[in-house]
Amino acid sequence: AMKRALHDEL
Amino acid sequence: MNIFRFLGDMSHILSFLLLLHKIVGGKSAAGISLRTAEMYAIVFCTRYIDLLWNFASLYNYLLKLLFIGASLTIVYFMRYGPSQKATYNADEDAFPVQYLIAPCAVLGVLINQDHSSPFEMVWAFSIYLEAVAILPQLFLLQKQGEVENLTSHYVFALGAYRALYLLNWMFRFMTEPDYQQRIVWLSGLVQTALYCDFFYHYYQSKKGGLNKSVKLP
Repeated sequence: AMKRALHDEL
Repeated sequence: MNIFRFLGDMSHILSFLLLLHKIVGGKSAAGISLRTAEMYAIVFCTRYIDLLWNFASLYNYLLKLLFIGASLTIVYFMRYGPSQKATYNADEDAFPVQYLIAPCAVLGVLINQDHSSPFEMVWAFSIYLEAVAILPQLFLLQKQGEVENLTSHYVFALGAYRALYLLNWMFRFMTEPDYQQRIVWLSGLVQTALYCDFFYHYYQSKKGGLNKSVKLP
């Protein structure tokens, strides 16, 4: 599964 | 954080300052699309809803508040400011945004990074919507043919911000082992591609001097 992307960008 | 993303955020802030200067300072909404402004407000209010629980960094937190505040301020003045309403051209700002919002909402539900999380669906929706949010604005400029100086800088800065983010994702892809963000990468490509025609005319008109107006065929 796609790595859960942490939303660290705007 | 890398230089591309930092410059991208600065360019985004600049685009807000230019637009606020024109609409609030200059009390004129001539050539500005309220539909694009409203879609950007939707983009930020949906994407940054994680302000309530995600404190990844103070930098992000402050800029999210700034972007939400600035985009709502712009919509407010364009809708209720007396002189802004007088200079806003509603019949020309006629792009059918429902054909943009609905597909993005469907895509957000179908293609996102975690189908078990409503926030991920909302987040993906906001990414897709941002990619096409500029269309009503470009449509309006195309109709008017001539782009007022300040407006041209605002659109340029807004386009440059996402182009810089493309470089940021490339950089992160090369430097961080398992970094991959297909959703933002593809959406950012589409978003930046939509500006190509404008960038070309902007460059043509500005190489003769920064304050020449941009002519679109």
